[in-house]
Amino acid sequence: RILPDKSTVITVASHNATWHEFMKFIDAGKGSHVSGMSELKTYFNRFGYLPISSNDTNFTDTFDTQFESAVILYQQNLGLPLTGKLDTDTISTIMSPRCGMSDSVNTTSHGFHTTRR
Amino acid sequence: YAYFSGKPRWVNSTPMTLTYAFSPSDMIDYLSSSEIRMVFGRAFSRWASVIPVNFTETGNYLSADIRIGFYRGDHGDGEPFDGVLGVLAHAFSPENGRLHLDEAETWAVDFDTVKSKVAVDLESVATHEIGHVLGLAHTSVKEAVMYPSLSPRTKKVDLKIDDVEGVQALYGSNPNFKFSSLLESENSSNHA
Repeated sequence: RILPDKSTVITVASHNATWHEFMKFIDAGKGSHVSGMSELKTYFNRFGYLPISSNDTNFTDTFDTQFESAVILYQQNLGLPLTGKLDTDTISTIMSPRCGMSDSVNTTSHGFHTTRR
Repeated sequence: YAYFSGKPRWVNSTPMTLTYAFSPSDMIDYLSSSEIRMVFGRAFSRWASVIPVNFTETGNYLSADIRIGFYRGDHGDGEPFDGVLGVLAHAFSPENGRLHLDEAETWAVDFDTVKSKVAVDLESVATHEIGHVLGLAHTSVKEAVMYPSLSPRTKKVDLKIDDVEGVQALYGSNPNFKFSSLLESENSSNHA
């Protein structure tokens, strides 16, 4: 097997930038079950959209009602059409690099509440 | 526009002067310190032009109001960075003053000399994070500096009405600032 030369590996690595794996969720909607969606829920939790409920410590791979609400709030905060689905606009915004501060408004996240005007 | 809970803001003397400094040990070496200082100088000036606040660089990092550094991965503040792209930077609400950038990014001062597809504009991110340092949270207005995301090889440094209204509600208006000039520039960019 011919190993890719070092520069190729580096190039590939840059394409594997953080969150690019979320592309596989495109067009997922309520009721769907996609392997790895728990990772996307962790992303939504990090930015203040999805609290970890007290009883279960891990997120599931199911696109449930709670996640749909989180997607709608995300779309609202990022000025996207409120479809409640992981449409192309929403997925490409999710994959876009961003600031690490939470978007949460009037909810606790990283100890910061924010108030939108 | 949005604020952090309790609308925290800086409340030191009037007229207000905030000092800023760069970490003596946590910087990047492929951009010169003069380039980085010039970029942050422009970013601070943009906010200073709309509010009655002066920003002054100091060499004394430990006593500065605003402390800037580049860090990789877990750097001890509970918000680890995540490698190429993803989270680019973060800053803390007033009066904390910490402003951290992800060292793993390819930071660019201009895209003519940096060809990488994952290059990120340092001035755009600096201007955004200074907004957090002053007390602004994220906005849903896509054109505004305080919008959470920024694509690689994109420059977004001009404060928009949403940014200015938000920060002036915290600190008042710079007496030399005229909203009309901002409106003109927004109208011309909208027409464009």
